[in-house]
Amino acid sequence: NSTQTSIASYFKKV
Amino acid sequence: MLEARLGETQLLKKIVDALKEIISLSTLDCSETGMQLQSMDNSHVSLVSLSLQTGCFEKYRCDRNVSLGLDLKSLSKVVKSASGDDSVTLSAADKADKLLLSFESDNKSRTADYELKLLNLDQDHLGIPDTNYACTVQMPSSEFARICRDMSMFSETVVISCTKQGIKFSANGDLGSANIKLAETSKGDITIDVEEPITQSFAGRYLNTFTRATPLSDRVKICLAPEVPLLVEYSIEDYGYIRYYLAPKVDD
Repeated sequence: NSTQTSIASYFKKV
Repeated sequence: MLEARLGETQLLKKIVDALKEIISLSTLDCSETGMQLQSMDNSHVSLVSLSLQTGCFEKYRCDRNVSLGLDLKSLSKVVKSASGDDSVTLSAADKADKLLLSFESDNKSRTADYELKLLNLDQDHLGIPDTNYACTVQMPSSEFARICRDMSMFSETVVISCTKQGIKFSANGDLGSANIKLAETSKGDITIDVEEPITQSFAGRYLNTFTRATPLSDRVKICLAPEVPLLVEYSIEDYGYIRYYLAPKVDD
């Protein structure tokens, strides 16, 4: 089984 | 003020089509160097980034930076009403609450003007770091669209593996499995650059949505690296791009 990660965990807010 | 004229509405139609399935509201940031837009989808799984440099436009003027909060469904309705070979001029005042779209037919006999209400959107802006991708694959965009469509019949998860031998797309589901492999071709329509082999899993639904950009470009570039989002890039003429980033699925 795999879990979807969030794009916000890779790219930080600027 | 902003005044930007595209020779053909067709290009704007294609851009809106490439955006509207993945994001509903977004801010178009206009500056003297061109237009930029960046948004995550509602589930924050993917990010779309659009860049149109001034070279995309027949005429471009932007004296002061202006941010246009757009409802893409509304914009889609407006561009649908125009003919593809009409020219379109986008204009807005410095502190605009509306965007003006003026369409003009080829022989200038018909003009149509629309005012679109702008929205005050408070969106997070993400910094996208420069990434040294382990694998970069270029292929015809129609081929990628076909693969994404075929994979999605089998499973909601698509596994992409890339080695020097080629790129493989796999899906495993209730009705069975699908594997499509592409190797580099001598005529250059498929190129595969591999520094390190990689295997990652992605949600097929998003990949499929990205292929709405297929009419924008004959080619698509797919970039992968460990533990970073997938990049799917379509160039827009010589002066712009639409980039989709997709967060991978990870094993529990």
